[in-house]
Amino acid sequence: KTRVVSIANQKGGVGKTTTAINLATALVSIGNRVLIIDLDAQGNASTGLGIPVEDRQLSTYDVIVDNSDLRSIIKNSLVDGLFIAPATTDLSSADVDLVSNDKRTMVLKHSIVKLLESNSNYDYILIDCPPALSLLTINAFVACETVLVPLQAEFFALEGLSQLMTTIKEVRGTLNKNIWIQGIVLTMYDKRNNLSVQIEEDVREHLGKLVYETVIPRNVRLSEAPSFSLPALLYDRKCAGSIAYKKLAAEFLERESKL
Amino acid sequence: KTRVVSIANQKGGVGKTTTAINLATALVSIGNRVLIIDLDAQGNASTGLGIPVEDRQLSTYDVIVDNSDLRSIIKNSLVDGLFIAPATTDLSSADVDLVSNDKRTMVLKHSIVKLLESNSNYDYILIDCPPALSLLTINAFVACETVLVPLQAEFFALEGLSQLMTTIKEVRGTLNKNIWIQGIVLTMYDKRNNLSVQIEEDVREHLGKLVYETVIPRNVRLSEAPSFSLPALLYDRKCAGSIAYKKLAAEFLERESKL
Ligand SMILES: Nc1ncnc2c1ncn2[C@@H]1O[C@H](COP(=O)(O)OP(=O)(O)OP(=O)(O)O)[C@@H](O)[C@H]1O
Ligand SMILES: Nc1ncnc2c1ncn2[C@@H]1O[C@H](COP(=O)(O)OP(=O)(O)OP(=O)(O)O)[C@@H](O)[C@H]1O
Ligand SMILES: [Mg+2]
Ligand SMILES: [Mg+2]
Repeated sequence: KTRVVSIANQKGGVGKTTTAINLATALVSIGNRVLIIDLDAQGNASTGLGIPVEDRQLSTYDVIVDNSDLRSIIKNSLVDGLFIAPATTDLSSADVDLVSNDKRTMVLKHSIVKLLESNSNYDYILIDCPPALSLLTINAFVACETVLVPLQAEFFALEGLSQLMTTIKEVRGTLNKNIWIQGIVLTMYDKRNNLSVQIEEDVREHLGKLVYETVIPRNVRLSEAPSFSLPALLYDRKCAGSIAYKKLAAEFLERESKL
Repeated sequence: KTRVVSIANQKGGVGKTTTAINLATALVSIGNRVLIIDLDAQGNASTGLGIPVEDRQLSTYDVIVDNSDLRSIIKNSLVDGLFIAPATTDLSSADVDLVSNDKRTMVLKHSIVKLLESNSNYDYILIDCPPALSLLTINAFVACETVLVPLQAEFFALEGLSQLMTTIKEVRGTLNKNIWIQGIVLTMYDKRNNLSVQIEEDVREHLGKLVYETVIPRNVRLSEAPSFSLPALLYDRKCAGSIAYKKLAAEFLERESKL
């Protein structure tokens, strides 16, 4: 059965897209078939997997606003077994365009249900969310079973965590009773930085098992890889970033099996 | 005459809020009176200037959606001469709530015009924008005269720059013929990181004078300061970050005087 996982945090620049791309690649490298749905108008996941803007005539905007078939927009990435539903900048008006649709929080769910009925046999669908608790992110929360939360060990990033958890709880109470946070992953972690170390202690103390053992270190190779349209695991599979994402994939599978 | 400046970039986590807070503080330290309008649902600028959530009964949401008087929400910050119009998480539904308002792109402009008519005598109003080219950011573009663009020297951050410039051009052609980009500021810059150095070269080659001479270095003191509700200039005025923001303020004044 296909598991649908949202990768979300309304704080900007915390590593959502980098986690979506590299976790997906690590899952594929151990035999899974994975689809990434790019739900961010910036389209970073689409670019990071080598889909040029010219090849995105049809995109997640068409699926969300015009009810196009998700199957018709899915592209192969450079990674065998990893597929992507690309995004364009049209998505920046999606919230406004959706308002008149009385099923505006369910459109992504319906399109994923239709996809899964058509024998698509993905093991995982990862949804790369935009940096906002917008209608688009709510659509991801309604469509998914679990949420993976990348968290930068910084003060501003910590501030938004309780709001994110409140929103997920509200969605569980109204639109999707099955949604759970499957884990919180510390990203861009620098153990020489006292603030990072202190925030890690705080987060583990308050949130315990919710926090992944695996921590993603700050590693420049992770930020270089997208400029070559490659996941870090193909760009430099021995770097600290790639090793961390492989570990993350193993822990991810363990957590998903328990839920 | 009061100058209104948007601090904007739809890419998340590039230093918009850090630039709003520290640039404003540097401007105040040389005799200016400055208002920050927090237009981001995360409310990081409000928190970074010491306004607890309990003190934000009235916020920019009320001004944008219910036409409350901007004067009624403005609070003193811990910095003498620096004021803030705080934000709450209510703003995350602002785009949707504004759709039925036929002046939905002009609401912020109208509230700022009303404020300036009431003898508020601010030298500068800085608008801290959310990480999206949403209706809220369009409101900031309609209300301002210039845009300051913080740019992280990273591949994904560069990708969004042309989209941002296109959107500003579109606003100039329709809603606000006076809007100009007054400058692009490189943030979190690490000269030991080849990617950063290469991106700086590319950006200066393509955009020339639009790019500030001043570069903001990656400096952990800038990310520690908000946890003490202080701008870096009060937290550690001799750190590399504070020195850079003082230089930025001087160059900012030069650029503003030329426009
Ligand atoms: N562990 C890491 N080490 C170093 N750089 C990283 C790491 N993770 C991400 N980056 C870089 O940091 C920047 C932000 O990461 P990313 O774009 O993945 O975050 P995001 O949460 O998806 O951002 P947005 O909120 O804009 O969607 C990118 O330039 C990325 O290449
Ligand atoms: N020059 C710098 N050196 C080190 N850390 C920095 C620097 N500038 C900002 N930061 C830290 O990086 C993170 C992102 O910065 P900030 O929140 O200001 O960006 P933003 O563009 O406002 O993000 P968002 O898109 O979420 O609004 C914060 O934790 C901040 O403290
Ligand atoms: Mg992203
Ligand atoms: Mg911000």
